[in-house]
This record gives sequence, C-alpha cells and structure tokens, in this order.
Amino acid sequence: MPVFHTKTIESILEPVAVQVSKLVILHEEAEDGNAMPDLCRPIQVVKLAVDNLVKVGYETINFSDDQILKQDMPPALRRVEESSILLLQASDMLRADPYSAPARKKLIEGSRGILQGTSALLLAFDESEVRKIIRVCKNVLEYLAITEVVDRMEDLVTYVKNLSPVLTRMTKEVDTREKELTHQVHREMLIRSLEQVKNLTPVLISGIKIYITAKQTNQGVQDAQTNRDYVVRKMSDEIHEIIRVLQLTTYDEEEWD
Amino acid sequence: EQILEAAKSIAAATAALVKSASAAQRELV
Repeated sequence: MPVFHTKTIESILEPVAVQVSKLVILHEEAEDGNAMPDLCRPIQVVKLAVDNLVKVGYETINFSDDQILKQDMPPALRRVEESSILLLQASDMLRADPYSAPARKKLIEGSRGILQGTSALLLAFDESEVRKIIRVCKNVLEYLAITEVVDRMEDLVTYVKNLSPVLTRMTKEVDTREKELTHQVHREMLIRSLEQVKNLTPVLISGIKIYITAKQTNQGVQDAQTNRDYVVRKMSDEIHEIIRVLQLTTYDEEEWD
Repeated sequence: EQILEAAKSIAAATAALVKSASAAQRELV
C-alpha cells in the first residue's frame, strides 16, 4: 500500500522518511547513544534549504489566486521553519555535549517535523494543482449542460468547436494526473471514466444531430431527445466520477470492492 | 515547479543529516 499518493511526492519524501524512521529506531535501541558527530554543517545545509523553501512558498502563495492554497500553505511553512530551529538548537547542544539525550530528541523531532511540514506543503500544493484540473472538468460539464439549446446545425458546429478544446484539455490533464498516482485502483478508475467520456463523445454529437433532424422533420423528437439527454447524463456522471477520484488522496479499503 | 525543487533540496539535506546522525548511533547498536 503506497503511503504517498503521487509519484512526485513519493520520490521527494520517501528517501527522507526511510532515514528518519531508521534514526528513530536506532535512537530507541540505543537510548544512551554514542557520541554524536558535529552536525553543524549538515544542519546549516538544511537551514539554507528551509529558508529557500519558505521564500519560494510565500512567493507561490502571493502569486496564487487559490484561496485554499493561501490558507493551507502557511501552517506547513511554519512547521518546517520551527523544525529547522529545533535542529539548530540540537546542533548547539550537541557541540556542548555530544552525548546529550535532549539534543538527540530535538534532532529527531526536528527531522520529523521537517518531513511532516514538507509533506503538508507538497500536499497543499498538489491539491491546488488538482483543483486546476477540476476547473477544466467543470468547464466540460458546463458545455454539456447547455446541450439542450443546440437545435440547429449551425449551433452544433459552434458547440463542437467550443467543446472540443476543453474536452481535449480535460483528457490530457486527467491522463497526466492518472500517470502520477501511486494508487493503482484510483488510476484504473480514472482510466475507465476517461475512456467512457472519449467513447461517448461521438455518440453525443451523433445524438444531437439526430435530435436536430428529428426536430426539423417533426418525427421521433421525443425519442431523439431522450437519447441525447441520456448520453449527456452518462458523460456528466463519468466526469463527476473523475472529479471525485481526483480528490482522493488516501487509500480506501472499499475501493477494492 | 520551484516549490517542488525547493522541497527536493530540503528532503535531500534532511536525509543526509539524518544519515550522518544514524551512522554515529549505529556504531553503538
């Protein structure tokens, strides 16, 4: 079962998570501990990286118009910053006493905090990226919602001309996202729904054409309308399912059923 | 993109730090 829900987050955090876990285990096994080497330099490197992340993080917040991101990111940045202070304190304490147990605790707490803060930050950023994809999906839903007003061939031409680019964009973005996910079940759900939308698109166009012709000849209008509306509903349901799955970040047992 | 790069740097620096600390601890275990 994957812990991180995207390959990017996994590739960034998994190596550090493994190292932090090892340190925690070693610390528990050797409570009194060996003398710690001077960690001043590696801690300074971490501090510089933290300062850069905080700078880039606040720049991202300032440039974004995503209110949820603006709300979610600062606590994660504070967590990382506070944790780096713990590391600096640990470094000072270890220089004075390389056997200091409280310093080791601070070292573990600081490393763990950086891992958790960076994880929260990446999650907030990732959720914001997902919201962008969802906006594209909703754009397609908006076009599907106005299908009923298409009752002339000229309207159909305009409709297809407008719908095609948003549909292509949605397909491309969902497809890229699907490849990013670590949960196989979520990936399969996205692939299935996207495939359905792709297959239903020509059926929809043809359904609208049949409806327009039926209206012009005044024959079978009700059936044509019912058929068209069914396809619209089916496509909309699949897009709603895509939106739902895009928002899943944790493993859900029931998804296997 | 910048945020991912910055996060990568932190993760790498923290992993290196923790590895150094673990190495010292491991000698005792």
